Amino acid sequence: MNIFRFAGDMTHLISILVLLLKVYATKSCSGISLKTQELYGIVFLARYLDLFTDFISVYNTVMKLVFIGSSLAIVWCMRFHRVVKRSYDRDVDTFRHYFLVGGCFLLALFVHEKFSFREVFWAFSIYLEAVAILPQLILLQRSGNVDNLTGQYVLFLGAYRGFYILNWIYRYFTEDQFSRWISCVSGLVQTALYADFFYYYFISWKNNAKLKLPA
Amino acid sequence: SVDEDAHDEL
Repeated sequence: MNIFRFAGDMTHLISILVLLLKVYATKSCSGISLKTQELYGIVFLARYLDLFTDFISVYNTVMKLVFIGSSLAIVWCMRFHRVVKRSYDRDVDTFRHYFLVGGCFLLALFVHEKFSFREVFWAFSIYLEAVAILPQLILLQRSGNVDNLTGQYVLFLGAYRGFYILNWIYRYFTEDQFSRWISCVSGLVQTALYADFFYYYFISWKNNAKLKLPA
Repeated sequence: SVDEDAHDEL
C-alpha cells in the first residue's frame, strides 16, 4: 500500500458517501444515472469474485464489501425506493449501456493477463469501469445544470483513478516485477473521459458559478 | 491464502 493508492481509495469512498448522502438526505436521485450505477454494480461483482477465496487484508475485504454493498444499495433505491424512484428521469438516462457491457466482455475475452475465469472477469471489470461513467456524463450534459452533490460525486469519482495512476507510476519505479498495463491503460482512458468535466468544474469553481456542462 | 497473481488493488 502507498499513499497514492490510499488517497485513491479514500477519494473513491468519499464519492460513494457523497452519493449516498445526496440520495438519502434529499430522497432524490435527480441528475444521477441509474445506468452508471448498474455498471458500477457489475464492475464490483465481476472484480471481487475472489472476495471469499483470497484474503489480502481486513482493509481490502472491508472496502470490497463497502463498494459492492453501496453500489447495489443505490441501484435498489433508484429502482424500488418509493420516494427516490419518482425522481429518476428515465427519459434523460438513455445511454445504451448494455453495449458497453458486451463490448468490454468481448475485449476481456481477447485481452487479459491469463485466460482463466477470474482473470477474464477481472479484465472485464477493469475495462467496464473505464467507460461506466459515460451514461452519467451524457446525462449531465443533457440535464444542463448540475446540483452540487452530484457534481462533487462525479469529481471525486474521476479523481480517484487519477490517484491510482500515480500509484502505478510509484509502483513501477519501486517494485521490480510490477506490470499492470491493463489497469494502467484503462485507468488513463477512464481519467481522460473526465477531462472536460474537470475543466468545466474548475471554471465554475473559479467563477464561483453554477456548474453547467455545454450540451 | 494469497496466490501469487491475486490482485491486491481494489
